[in-house]
Amino acid sequence: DQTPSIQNKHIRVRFDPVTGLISGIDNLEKNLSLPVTHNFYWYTGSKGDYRSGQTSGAYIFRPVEGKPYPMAANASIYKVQTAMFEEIHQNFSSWCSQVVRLHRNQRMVELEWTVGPIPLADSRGKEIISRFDTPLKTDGLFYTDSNGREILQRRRDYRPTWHFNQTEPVAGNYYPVNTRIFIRDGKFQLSVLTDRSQGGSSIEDGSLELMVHRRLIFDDGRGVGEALNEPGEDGKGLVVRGKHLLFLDTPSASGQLHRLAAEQQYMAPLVVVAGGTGAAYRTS
Amino acid sequence: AGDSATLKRAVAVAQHHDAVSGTEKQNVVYDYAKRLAGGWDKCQVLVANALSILTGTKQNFAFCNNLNISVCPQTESLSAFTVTVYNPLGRPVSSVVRLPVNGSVYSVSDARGQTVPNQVVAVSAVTRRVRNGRGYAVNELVFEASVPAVGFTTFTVSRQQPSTGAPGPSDQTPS
Repeated sequence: DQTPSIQNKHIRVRFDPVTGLISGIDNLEKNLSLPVTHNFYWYTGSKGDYRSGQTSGAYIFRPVEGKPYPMAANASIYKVQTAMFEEIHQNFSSWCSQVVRLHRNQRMVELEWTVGPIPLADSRGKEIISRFDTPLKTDGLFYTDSNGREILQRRRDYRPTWHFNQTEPVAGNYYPVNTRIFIRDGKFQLSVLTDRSQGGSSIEDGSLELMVHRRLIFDDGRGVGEALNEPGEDGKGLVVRGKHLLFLDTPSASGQLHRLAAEQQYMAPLVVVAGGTGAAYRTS
Repeated sequence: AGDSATLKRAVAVAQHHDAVSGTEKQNVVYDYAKRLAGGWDKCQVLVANALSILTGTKQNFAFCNNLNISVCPQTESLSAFTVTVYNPLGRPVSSVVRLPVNGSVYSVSDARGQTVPNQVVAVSAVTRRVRNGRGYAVNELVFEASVPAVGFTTFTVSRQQPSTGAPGPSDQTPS
């Protein structure tokens, strides 16, 4: 394709033909179009520095750099198109890939990511994030949920109840994301639902990131007594797979969308299988 | 006999702050996982018993615990099976069901015997890799399930012989 894309009657996701990365999302019903760049990145876990001997570990997120490394400049992609859904498979590296999927009637974009096993051959612990960059003027504000209930406004480098001196520009702005995180301006709201609790933030205006996986080589000295470095069944490290659901809508309409979808995530339909074709059903 | 108390106990143990935030030792991770898996095992029996009573039939219900990596021994090996979808929400929902299968053509019908549109697509290369030898499904059967509020609906799935010249699973040739 000249401009690879997937779409249904509600949403279109555009991809950059050169890089294979998501380049924009269009809400076709509301005629909203937002340039969105998405990629995976990783922060290097700290092994302590001149400011503090604190290392990154199970309790502590303390990246070395203020800016994470991109997983890849390009993702190789291929498209699967059927009458029921369209999806683009992105391969970022040998240990990071994603399927961007649109079902026929869904108003959200499904991002199914697979990350791991995180390589440690360079002796650097890594904390992997999925990041969306937009031109939204968010003025340092972003929103996360409080255990799936109240949505709390977060402001970068700020705490509402005391004078806050920020010493960790990345970790100091991370918040728990139990079900959702969003950024918005007057016209657009970009919301992401998670399928599990993760850490998330908006380190720069218009940007939104979620930590999806981490593997570290030092204990952080907070009591756990071991590094967060589970080798998994094959000794290479854990592979994790999860989903992010992405909505683009107006701020006034987004609440209804993400609340209903989050409810359906939390109380997802249960699928049970039985052999044979006898219909297990009574009309009563 | 199924019960929910085992899972209740396991979840109660996992309310410890180390379990919630993932700051426990690896051995403790294994223990939490074992307790939760044991609890879910007993709950599966409970759900199967409940479905048997509600449907008025006795079947060996199976739960596909590894659907995220397209592994389900029952749907992979059976040529005919039923899929019951239970919706715990207080409103009707429409949900997309994806099941690992080895056939390339399937017929899906709903509880009223109406044909449900479905699609068979090849399992992605990444999924095959992360399965790490578990499961052999080469395809995924996809269909949309409309389920009533706080209720369930059942679909009947039968593997069909592909007719000559009919298109197979959607091609995933890189483009």
